[in-house]
Amino acid sequence: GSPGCASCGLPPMEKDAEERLMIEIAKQQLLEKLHLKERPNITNTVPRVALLTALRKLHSGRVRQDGTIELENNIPTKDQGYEIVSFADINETDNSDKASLSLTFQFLQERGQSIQVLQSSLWIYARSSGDPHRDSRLLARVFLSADGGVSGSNRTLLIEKMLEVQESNWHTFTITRTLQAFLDGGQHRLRLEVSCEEDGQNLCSLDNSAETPNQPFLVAQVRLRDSHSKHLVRKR
Amino acid sequence: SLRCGEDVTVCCKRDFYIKFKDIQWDEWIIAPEGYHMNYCMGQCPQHLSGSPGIASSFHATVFSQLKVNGINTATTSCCVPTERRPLSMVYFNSQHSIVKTDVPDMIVESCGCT
Repeated sequence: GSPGCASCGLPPMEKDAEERLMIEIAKQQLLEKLHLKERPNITNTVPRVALLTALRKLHSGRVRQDGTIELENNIPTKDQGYEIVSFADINETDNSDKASLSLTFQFLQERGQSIQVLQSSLWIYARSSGDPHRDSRLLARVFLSADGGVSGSNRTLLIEKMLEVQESNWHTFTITRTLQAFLDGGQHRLRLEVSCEEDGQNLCSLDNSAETPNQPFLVAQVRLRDSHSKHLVRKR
Repeated sequence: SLRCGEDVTVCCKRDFYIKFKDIQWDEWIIAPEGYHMNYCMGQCPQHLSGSPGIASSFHATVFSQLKVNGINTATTSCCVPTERRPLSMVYFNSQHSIVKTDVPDMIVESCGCT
């Protein structure tokens, strides 16, 4: 180690001890900067194939069909912005003559922590019929469901959009305000319903398997804000 | 900024890399695979002190306080980080959501004497 420094007062150390200390310092530094009290205990992880697809879409999402801005490097570093990817728990329900996709997102906040949502999008995979003679457009609707309610009842239409599905592809739905209202309300489960129709047929990818790379997900670009003043704060 | 080696005794940057797999942190950190933390070490003789850097102002203040109070005035200055860069991370948070964030000032790029 180096000779003792007057401003830190640490005596020189053995190499092994120094390495152990540096690892501990690195751990503490990482946890502190990520605002974590301890390392998260992850038992059931998202399937790697779904994760890789989401990350690939996230990083290639610079130019989007709906005109939203790119996710990366959008927040000044000093504001400690985060990008959150959350995979949906899927419940396929049968509502009268059409199928709909019920998505539930767990979105918990630390107590006393207030989050500002800068941008948020729901990513849904729409599958092409493969028939060149059929209309390649389909109508997609996203609803906000009341938590705990029965699918199809007590729901609010958030977005209605025509999708071009000449080829199977991902599509985004901006839900920034919805997510902000959800977080401001201190709720825990965000329930959305998606329906895609063309001539009464559902063409969305409604695969309920957790192994599919087409699993719907939600991306949010957020940053912490002070819960009292609603203004951004920096700690020194 | 010098990189530390066997013959280097003056202020230099020591490469220090932690592979997350080695500390069993790869279960919750998706990317990157490790952390190039790096740190500064070495002597800062009088003629090297006062090298400019973003971190030097705090240490310079400490030193001037020490001198003002007559404490250890003969001591050399400190070898500290003068340049850092952010670390981009993708990880599972406590709620099992996947978070991507750029954490500022995490990787020591260069060192200098206060």
